[in-house]
Amino acid sequence: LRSALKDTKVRWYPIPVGLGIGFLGLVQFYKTQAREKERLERESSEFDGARPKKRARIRPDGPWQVRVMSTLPLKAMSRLWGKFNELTIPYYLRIPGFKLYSFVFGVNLDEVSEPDLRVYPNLSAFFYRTLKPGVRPLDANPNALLSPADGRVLQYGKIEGNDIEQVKGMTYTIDALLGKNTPTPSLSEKTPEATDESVKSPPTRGGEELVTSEEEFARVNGISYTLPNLLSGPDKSHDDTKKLDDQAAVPSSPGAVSEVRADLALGEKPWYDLLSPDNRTALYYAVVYLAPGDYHRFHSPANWVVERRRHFAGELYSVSPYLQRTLPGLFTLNERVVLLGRWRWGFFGFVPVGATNVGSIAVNFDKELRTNSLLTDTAADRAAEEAAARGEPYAGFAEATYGAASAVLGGHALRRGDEMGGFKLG
Amino acid sequence: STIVLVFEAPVAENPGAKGGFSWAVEKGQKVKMGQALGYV
Repeated sequence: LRSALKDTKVRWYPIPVGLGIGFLGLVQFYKTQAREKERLERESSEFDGARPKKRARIRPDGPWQVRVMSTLPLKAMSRLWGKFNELTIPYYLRIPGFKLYSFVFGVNLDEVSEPDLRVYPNLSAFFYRTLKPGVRPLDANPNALLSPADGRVLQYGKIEGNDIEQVKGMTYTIDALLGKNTPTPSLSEKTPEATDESVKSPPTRGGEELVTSEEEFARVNGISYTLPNLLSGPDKSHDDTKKLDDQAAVPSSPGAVSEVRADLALGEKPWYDLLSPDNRTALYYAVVYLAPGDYHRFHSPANWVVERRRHFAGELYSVSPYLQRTLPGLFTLNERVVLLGRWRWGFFGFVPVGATNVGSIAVNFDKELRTNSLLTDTAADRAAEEAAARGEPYAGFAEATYGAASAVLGGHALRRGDEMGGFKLG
Repeated sequence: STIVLVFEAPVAENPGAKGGFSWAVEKGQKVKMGQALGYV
């Protein structure tokens, strides 16, 4: 062996660099493929009939920025951001601090209701500021649909089929945004006047509908009920209402809000079922994006009655216009509160969608609602496990009804311009 | 943060006729709370 080694001529060749890189690339490719396959198998085994160990994390496809974001603990970051913004700012730093924030994000300090900025102890309080009375006059036309908040209209249009257009060529479905349609008796029981524009114009004062009482409110909005009918719920004459009543698994609790889980699902129907059969109405949508410096309370865009609330404890991706252009179905991924009800022309839905920096959505008339909280996440996980254990699909939301808020209207009545709630930091 | 409105409203008998819901904003337009997004 020694003589063989000694006598053999050693000749060195440069390995072509390309070959080496190709080889390493191949090895890396196989490694990632194997890892991806193993992850998919693991995730699918978690849900194939077996009890889910945890809700599948939302991992959307899309550009690398989105994939990086989907690996971050966005909700934990959002809660940390909220805690940070609740730290009290030293008294003498408040004015320069809030003026710097206003300069950077374009806040008009003349409109802020508190002339002395030192009243706000931290950025969270300043972020959830109120405005001076009169700085946001409502459009005088009573038939106008008002903008619910300050912001920028990113999308609007008519909903064709089931799809809402997020941006050119990218859509998401109403079902994904609002959850399956399970109409309440009020919506399935449309009175002829509701679709007939000739409904008597309500008493007005300076163009503003004069709403005197709840019955009046019901009439004004073309949803005219007779009181007995209202109190006893829709008449039992024709079958489908009867059937719907049987399915209505939503008991109205003594409190204004009765929490029921979505897995007590009512009879599902396509959202288009809501429209009047004579096709004289259609479904429309509008998307208003609130920038960090905007006034972050939202108001009622019309006179309407909120019947139900659905809370989707989703993720908290940023909803910047950039991500709205690049992340498909963004609004169906994020945590959101879907307020469902009716207005003069039929169905009305109002959906505040949270984001990483503003994960908390407050609804003034719903004290039980908790968003961006560990509680709701674990409740959602538990509901997902229970639904899977029963072999049923988990609708993804917890539903509450406001029926007890007003027996006359079967929901919480809102006038146009009423403050409904807002987005809070963290 | 974002607010999505989904609502039912009258549709004009035929395009251009009165009576349907008509938008009063453009895409990308800045709006203030209380400003009209559209009219029935």
